Amino acid sequence: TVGCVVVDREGRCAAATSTGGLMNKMTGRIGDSPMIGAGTYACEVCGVSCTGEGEAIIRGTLAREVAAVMEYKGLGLQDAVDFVIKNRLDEGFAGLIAVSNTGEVAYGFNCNGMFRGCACEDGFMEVGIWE
Amino acid sequence: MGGWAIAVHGGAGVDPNLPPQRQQQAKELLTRVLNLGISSLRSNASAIDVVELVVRELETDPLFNSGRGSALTEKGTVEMEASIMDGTKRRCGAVSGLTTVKNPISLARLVMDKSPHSYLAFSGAEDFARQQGVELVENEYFITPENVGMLKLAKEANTILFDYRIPTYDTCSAAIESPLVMNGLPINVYAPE
Repeated sequence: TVGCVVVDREGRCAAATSTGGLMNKMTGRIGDSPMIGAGTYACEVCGVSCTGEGEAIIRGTLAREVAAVMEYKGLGLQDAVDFVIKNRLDEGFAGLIAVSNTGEVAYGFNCNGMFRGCACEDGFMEVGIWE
Repeated sequence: MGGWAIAVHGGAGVDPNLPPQRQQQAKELLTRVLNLGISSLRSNASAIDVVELVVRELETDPLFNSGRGSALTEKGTVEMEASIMDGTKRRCGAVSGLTTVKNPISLARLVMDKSPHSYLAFSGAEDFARQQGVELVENEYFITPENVGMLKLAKEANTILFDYRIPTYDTCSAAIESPLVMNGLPINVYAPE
């Protein structure tokens, strides 16, 4: 699975996710990536793209959850990502990337590593795999 | 109002025995697509255009599990899916079950922009792709020799197999003994996306 989240200079957020799914999957199987609110979500507040165990991400409506705890619990972006990864996956394993309309970027994962990269207009840039 | 920001991912749950040269390849691809997005943002491109541009690039490179290099079904074919969402007005588009569309994310964008729906799947999505004139290729285009080998491993292990298309047989079987477990299965014998 691959994904990208962006907030532009106007503060507009967007998210995109694409995948081949699971190796040796049954034909016809649909995972979290195409499900709005599960693998992908964007609103006025943030943009989120998820990857990992599709069934856990779907059950946790993971991408929408980040926006919800920002809206209703007033959490900042990284706190929202950490809260969702910690509290919404049950025994599942997943990772996600997110941006906020104020130009923040964040990511989180509870499995063994995640291929990710992020950058901000102030010059911050990071590419990583492990913790 | 802050400035622009961007993040990309190539999948979560990575083989602990990932060979260093493959780690380097992954980092180079992530850096390349990140820079592609950054230069677009510096040219004032909109967020929705940048996420589509970056994911198209990731779909075209066979390294990660999407587009060319996608994981294979039990029948050895490729079935792809994608979605895109624009935070402004929360517009969205999604597709599933694609077998011939070269860049699934662009079809998802067309579902969002050019159809009255938000999700099209399987033959309906393929019909829409032909109507919209997007680039179509044979299913073989998406299948890589590495993934054919990975599918063979998965079938021999009688399970769904991790899709990071890195381990050769020995690292995969070695990794199967790894202590890491995911949903009751050794991490490398499990298949998150």
